Amino acid sequence: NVAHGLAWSFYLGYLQLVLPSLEKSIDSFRGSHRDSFWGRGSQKLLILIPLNANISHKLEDEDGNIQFYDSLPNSELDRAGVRGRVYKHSVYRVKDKRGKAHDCAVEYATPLLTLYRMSQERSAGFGASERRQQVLLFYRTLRDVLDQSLECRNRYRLILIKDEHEDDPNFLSNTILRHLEQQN
Amino acid sequence: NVAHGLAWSFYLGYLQLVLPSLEKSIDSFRGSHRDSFWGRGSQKLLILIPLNANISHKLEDEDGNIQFYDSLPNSELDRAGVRGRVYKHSVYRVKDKRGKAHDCAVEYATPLLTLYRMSQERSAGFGASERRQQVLLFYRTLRDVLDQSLECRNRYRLILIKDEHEDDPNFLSNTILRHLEQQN
Ligand SMILES: Nc1nc(=O)c2ncn([C@@H]3O[C@@H]4COP(=O)(O)O[C@H]5[C@@H](O)[C@H](n6cnc7c(N)ncnc76)O[C@@H]5COP(=O)(O)O[C@@H]3[C@@H]4O)c2[nH]1
Repeated sequence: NVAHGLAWSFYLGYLQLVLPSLEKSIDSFRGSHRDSFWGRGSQKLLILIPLNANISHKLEDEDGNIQFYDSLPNSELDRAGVRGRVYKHSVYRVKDKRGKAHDCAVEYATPLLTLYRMSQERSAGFGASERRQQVLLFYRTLRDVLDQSLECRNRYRLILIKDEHEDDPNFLSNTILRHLEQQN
Repeated sequence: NVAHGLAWSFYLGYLQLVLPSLEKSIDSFRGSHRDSFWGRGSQKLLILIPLNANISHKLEDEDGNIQFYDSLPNSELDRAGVRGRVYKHSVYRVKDKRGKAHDCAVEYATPLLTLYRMSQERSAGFGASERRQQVLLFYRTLRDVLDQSLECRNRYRLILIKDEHEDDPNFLSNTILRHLEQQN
């Protein structure tokens, strides 16, 4: 089951490495970006998991109320022979209905790109009809693995995006804002 | 089958992105590193796949005839909401028996770290005894996927490392040198 392995890989090869130092990274960012607005509960990495695996590379392409702000400071780690491999997160500024800015570290779950592309390649072994199931399996496996992780506790938020409101141009910003409020 | 998905992920999320620009990257490196020695056929990424999935983070830890030299120039790509995600390779200098230096871009296949760690986590679903089989499946799947890839042709070399000579302190450098010679 491809999604099972990708969820474990996402945890073991990424989240387990970056989440423990996320809070420090955000604190350092706030020190160097005096005009940034972080809600009380938003010292977490928001991870977007759209059920249709439809992932864009820039969040502002999805919603006019979202803008790229800046990157968090880089982490560099020696990994499997690659020296100083760079890990970083993007901070986006999300405007609410009153035009107030909310900053947060948010990204799509990158392995969903692999799921999407594999479902298009006949030789990869599964088709578009199984893709939704695989995304759900990815979400559940990741959620269960992260639940067991002491070092990642409270450092992330998984946002499963069901696609019924894709005609709403501010669907993504509203979704993110709703999750940011829940944490305050 | 975990290894199948990890091989596809390694191709779709990495090799397909970086191999097409590798030659240009090495040319630029040779221009800024006048004392580097590149064999006629070594404008490829050497990818080490040890059957026992035993991966170190720095190649010089494995073999005294290998030294880290420098990194190839960075590539930056917007990926799944992460802006300017950095992709880079390490160049290592490998000494042969006569002490002559050979430079090359080499690294372990990072997903093997996931296979190794998963085989240690009981909840992940497979044990140490299946690990070797999974590494073989990873190797074969990756080889088949890359064979079909026009844009990656001749830009890589997969090096499957069987572990019978691990008592030889220069086993890794000898292996790499043998593969570099084959390309000339
Ligand atoms: N958002 C995000 N930012 C990152 O820096 C990052 N690094 C890894 N990942 C995701 O975590 C998981 C584990 O990563 P691993 O390194 O074992 O496999 C990686 C790794 O073997 C290889 N790869 C990707 N980027 C690089 C890189 N910069 N250098 C070397 N290898 C890389 O290709 C695989 C798939 O990569 P992605 O498909 O981008 O998603 C990975 C993967 O799902 C990341 N996700």
